[in-house]
Amino acid sequence: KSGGTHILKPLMSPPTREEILATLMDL
Amino acid sequence: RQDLNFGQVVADILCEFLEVAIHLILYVRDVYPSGIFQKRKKYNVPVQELNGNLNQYIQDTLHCVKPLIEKNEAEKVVVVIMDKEHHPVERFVFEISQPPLLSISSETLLSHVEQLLRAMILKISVCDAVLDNNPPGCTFTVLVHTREAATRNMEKVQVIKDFPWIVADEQEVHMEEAKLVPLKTMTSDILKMQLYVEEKTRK
Repeated sequence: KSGGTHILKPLMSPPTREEILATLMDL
Repeated sequence: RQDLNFGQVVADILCEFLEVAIHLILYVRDVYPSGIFQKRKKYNVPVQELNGNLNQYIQDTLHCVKPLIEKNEAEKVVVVIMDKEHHPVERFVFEISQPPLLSISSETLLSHVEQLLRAMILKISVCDAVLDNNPPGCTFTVLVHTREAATRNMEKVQVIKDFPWIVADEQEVHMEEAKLVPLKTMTSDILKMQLYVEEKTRK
């Protein structure tokens, strides 16, 4: 089972550290 | 209860555990600032929990993974920590195997599973002692290794509208010069699981 043929992942990435920090700044 | 769906029970237990484990990994491996975590107790041990968008993202991910676990089609769930260039530096691999169908006979059985999961959580909470520090600016993704070709499982995993899944890139899966760090193995009547970390030797 080499390669990515048996492996799935969400298309969207999680929020980054910077995005999380920016959200906190806005609060 | 006789009408309990065995696969559903295992999937519920496992997804609840994976949620706690993912939050804890992100905390222990410093992927997000410690200030956004809140201390909670799960399995009677202290864990760290995220709120907001990030929590929703993890919940959505696991909600989609659940049907695969229910049908015993998920072989591994992997939390990949990647550097700024999106190259994996660590892979936390949860290797899952479920025995052939059996009925859940008593609550004692479930309580035994909980004790085993507790031991696994404790091991994650101290794993930074055996791993090297990660470079700054890391991100993460969750991969699901399926027993059959991923395309056959695409429909099962896509249970949330606006949360599409794709086949993972080779770049996220493959890690050169990695060492294997075994963390914990659990064996119960309803679930067997191995947790190990593949760590890049030069991060």
